[in-house]
Amino acid sequence: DGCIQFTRHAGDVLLNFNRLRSRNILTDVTIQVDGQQFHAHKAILVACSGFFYSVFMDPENANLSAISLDPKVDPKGFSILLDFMYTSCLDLKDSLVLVTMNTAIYLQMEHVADTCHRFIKSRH
Amino acid sequence: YEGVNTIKEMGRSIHEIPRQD
Repeated sequence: DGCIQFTRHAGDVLLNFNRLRSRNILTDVTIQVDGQQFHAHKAILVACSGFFYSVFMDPENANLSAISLDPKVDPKGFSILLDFMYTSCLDLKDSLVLVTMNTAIYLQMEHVADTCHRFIKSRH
Repeated sequence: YEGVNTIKEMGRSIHEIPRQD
């Protein structure tokens, strides 16, 4: 007995989710960030972010199809983290790494925030 | 599944959703 492990399965699944997002297929929530709108899949947001987990695990919010984030959240930082959720790649431009770190802290994505912090320290 | 007679398949595992139809 044993199994055949398809080593690239996780990546293939995530790539398909990103294709669905880019075509707005089966997206079930719109996130409003300081005037910008992002379509996404709740399941991916909840799987990647402690903040969204706490929002959508609340039965009152489970059926929400749109939520607005605190105005202090930077749309560029959110965009970078949303792309990360769907690609596993974190876009790190020097000019945006602090915004990305602060947004990761807000979204309760501690491992990403720690990585940004280490990146910032390594640059100074 | 690590270890117990695991055969690793490196190829694609599922269909690829196209960028557009």
